[in-house]
Amino acid sequence: KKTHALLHYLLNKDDSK
Amino acid sequence: PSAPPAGLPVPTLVLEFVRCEQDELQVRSKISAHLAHLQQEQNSRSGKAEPLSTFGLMCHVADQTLFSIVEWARSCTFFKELKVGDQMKLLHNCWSELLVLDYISRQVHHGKQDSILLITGQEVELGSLLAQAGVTLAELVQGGQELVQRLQELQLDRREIACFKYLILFNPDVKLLENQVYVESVYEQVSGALLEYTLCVYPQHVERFSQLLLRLPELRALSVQAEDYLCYKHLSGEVPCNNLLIEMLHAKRA
Repeated sequence: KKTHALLHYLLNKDDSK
Repeated sequence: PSAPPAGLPVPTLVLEFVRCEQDELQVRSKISAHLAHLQQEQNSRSGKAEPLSTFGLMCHVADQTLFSIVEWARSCTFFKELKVGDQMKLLHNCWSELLVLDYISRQVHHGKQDSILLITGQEVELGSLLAQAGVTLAELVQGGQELVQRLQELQLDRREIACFKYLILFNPDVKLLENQVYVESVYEQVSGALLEYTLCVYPQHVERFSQLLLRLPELRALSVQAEDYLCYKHLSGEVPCNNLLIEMLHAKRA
């Protein structure tokens, strides 16, 4: 699923950092 | 009107949707800053690389708007309940509809027939845009203007637009969802809230709810046209690469 990497990153990124 | 008469009972869910709306000015300044940065980069590379075409710049605007849409989705209470896999499927299904709705709703409140308003705050003369656009883009823009007109006649307000976004995002037709039942229940709740809202705020327009819903397939059709156009431009190498826009385009067409 490399092709969905950016969306996956955006949905998983931790905003608290 | 951008908001119904004060004091009328609005369903709490609709108020919650409006509360989750991003601050338009914040999004505008963020995207404008990004474009300014691109322009600076372009100036520093002057002569070395191709200058960004107007279409290329619009792609960056659309890409940045898409980022803000993903941020909005993440902030939605209902959306947070879903696992990332389902979140991705929903966004893969509706990203272009949300982009087109963002554009259309801005024109509805812009309220001018002969110009369009970009998220950056820039106004573009429709005449000069259509004069430069090819046939496909001209048809797309015209189709958009027709939908804008219909929504202006309905006097679509901001709260209804907020409901539209949830109806589009939580599309019960999306397949292979892990939590299909939840998505369906959210869709039903949003539909119910929109119906209640229209009946109590626009009691004189009994058909308003069904007339609003009739616009969604038109929006979907426009978004499919926009994707086709983007795909065509991408294949001819005119879309700046490595961005969310292209990833979403591929995801939906894979």
